[in-house]
Parts: sequence; C-alpha cells; structure tokens
Amino acid sequence: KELFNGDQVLRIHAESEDHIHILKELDEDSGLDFWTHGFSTERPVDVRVPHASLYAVKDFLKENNIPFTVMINNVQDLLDEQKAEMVSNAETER
Amino acid sequence: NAKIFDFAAYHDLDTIYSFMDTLVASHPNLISKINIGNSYENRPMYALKFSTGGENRPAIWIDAGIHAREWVTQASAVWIANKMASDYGVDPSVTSLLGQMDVYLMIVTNPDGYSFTHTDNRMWRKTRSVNPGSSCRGTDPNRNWDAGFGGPGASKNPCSDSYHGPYAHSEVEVKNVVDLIKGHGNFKSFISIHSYSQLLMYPYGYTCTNIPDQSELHAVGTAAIKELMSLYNTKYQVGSICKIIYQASGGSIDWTYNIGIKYSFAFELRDTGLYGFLLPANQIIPTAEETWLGLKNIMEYVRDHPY
Repeated sequence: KELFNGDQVLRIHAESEDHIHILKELDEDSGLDFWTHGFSTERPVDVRVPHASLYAVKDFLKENNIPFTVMINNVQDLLDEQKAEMVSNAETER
Repeated sequence: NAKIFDFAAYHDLDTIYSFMDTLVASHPNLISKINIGNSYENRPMYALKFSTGGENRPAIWIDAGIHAREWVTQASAVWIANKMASDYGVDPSVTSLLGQMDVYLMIVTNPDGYSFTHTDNRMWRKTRSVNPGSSCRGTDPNRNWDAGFGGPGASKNPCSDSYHGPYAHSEVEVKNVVDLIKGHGNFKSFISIHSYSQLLMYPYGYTCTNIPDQSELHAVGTAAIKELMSLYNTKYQVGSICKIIYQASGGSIDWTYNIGIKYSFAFELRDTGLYGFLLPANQIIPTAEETWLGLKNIMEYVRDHPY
C-alpha cells in the first residue's frame, strides 16, 4: 500500500510568465504529482509534493519568488480519516 | 435496497456494482445494466441504460471516474443514477426527457484504476495496463482517444500520469466505450465527469482553435452552470478545454465531437478550494445535487434541440 506520510499539497500562484516558465520546468520533475494542470496567472496550480522533496521544492519556489500556500498539510492524515470513515460506514451498513 | 444505501459515503467497486443491481431491480421497466466489455484486468464494465422503449433512440452518454482517484465523480454518479430513476414519472422534465431519449450512465469508467485506489494507491489516476519495456504501469485514459492523439499536453513517458499510451484506443477501457458509441450511432450528447476545478468545458483540448459550434456550446454551458450555481453558489467557469486549462490532446470529448456528437462536455466538479481529490464524504451529496442541476439543464437542451 502506497503511503503519503508528510506529503503536502501546495497551491502555487504564478504571477508572471517567468513564473510559468519555471513551473513548467518543475513539471518535468516526474516525482511531483500535479493535481491540476495548465500553468497560468489566472488559476493556481496544485501539486502534491512527497515529503522527501518538500524542503527542496519550497526553497526553490521561495528562491524564485513564486507565492504558494499549503493546501493539505499531511496527505496521509486525510487518507487515514477517509479510510476510517469508510470502515465505520461499512460496519453500520452491515 | 436503494432506499437505505448510504449516498453520503465513498464505496468500493463491489458495493457500487451491487448498488447498480439493486437499482435495476427497483426499476425493471426503466433501467438495464449493459456490460460494454471488460477492463484490462478483466473486470466487467457496466453502463446503466435508462430507456422507456423504442429501438436505438437518440441518446445521451454520461461517464464518471475515467480518472480513478477522482472519487467524488463516481460517488456523484451513484446519487445521480438514483435521482434520475426516482424522478422519472415524478419530475415532468425528466419524464419528458426519458420519454424521447435514452440515457447511458457509466458510474465507474476505469474499474481497474478505481479498485487500485482502494487497495494500493489512493492517488492512482490511470488504467493498470502493463507498458512493455517499462516498470511503470497504466495509460491516462483521457489522453488515449483518437483526437490529436500524441499531441501537446500528453506524455510519451509511461511513468507520467498523462502518458497517452502506445496508440489511440490502445486501452481496452477506452475501446469498449468507443465501440459502444460507434455501434449505437445515435448519441446526441457525450458528457464526461471529472474532478476537480469547478469547470464546465467543451472541445477542443488538442487545439485552441474554436469549434464551429463554439458559441452555442458556450451558451449551453453558461446556462447549465447558472442552474448548478443556484443551489450552493459553487463558482464554475465555462470554456474550451484548451483555453480554460491548457492544451491536452487525446481527450474523449474531442473525439466524440469530431465524430458528430455536437453536445460534448466535460465537468470538473468541486473541491471547495481545500481538499482537491480528497473531498470529504459529507460533500458528496451537495456536489451531486448541484451537478445534477447542471446536467439536467444540458439534457433538457439536447432533448429540445434535435439534430
């Protein structure tokens, strides 16, 4: 079972064509899981970043002055909640 | 039975499939379960056919879950199936629609991928086919259609989440739908449900050139999201895939539009800005309710504008 402990989902707000160009480079990094596609200044891009790459990616965005927020602080926590809810629902239904 | 099914919860593939049987059993004169073929790992692929009779009537296709991890789409489709069944004979518009047209609703369009999100990897998006020569599995089933296949916005790397596959319609899951649509020959609308981003899109994705019917489809989409937004004020945008998101080749609605199914749309359902693919189960019913209003508006337009 794939676990996502410490993975975060960052919501990145590109503000310029330079930012968009830099994000396209980031997209080449196959370790990142882009949840939304299409880089523009109108719409934020969400990307799940594995825990191991988190600091490097955040430093990279800061160095390039690309604003971002943390949309999901720990992916595995949400998955555990979802799983627990499904198990309890299944018990209720039984 | 369908009355005690928990629509406000995510369910695994077996539970969804047994719900389908329950719904068909509850509405034997309205709904039938069509096995359109099997998936790569040999799971049956089922479409629910809503029909009140007549051979090969003009029809509307709705699919959910072609991208496995977009769980709110399969869950919403379960609720919508039940809603359409219970509204027939009660809601005059639904009764009129099903009196003239058939509706095919495919709740789990990528059963192998959906099953894999429950057992192994909740973030899985693609099919589960083996890519010869690569340790990475799966093809993005929404980059595998014969419409600008292999063009921009799809990857030739089997390890990429947007890998287009070795050739158009290489994925049996895609081929099964293609064969049904071509074999039937009288579909008037094709609507594919994805999440997330709160968008209602029309072709093209593989090019930013406007389709000939762009103004009509934009107007239909605008009216549909007005209905959708009226319930919970969930903000949606309307536009072509290429212009509103980015150039993405090999998508299903480009192929359906190009074979003449004019009313081809793709929904990207809500995420309310916080959860992405991990939308909590307590948002399933509100999402399904608002989506139904948009869907119903499109289907009414299709019913009233035969071509």
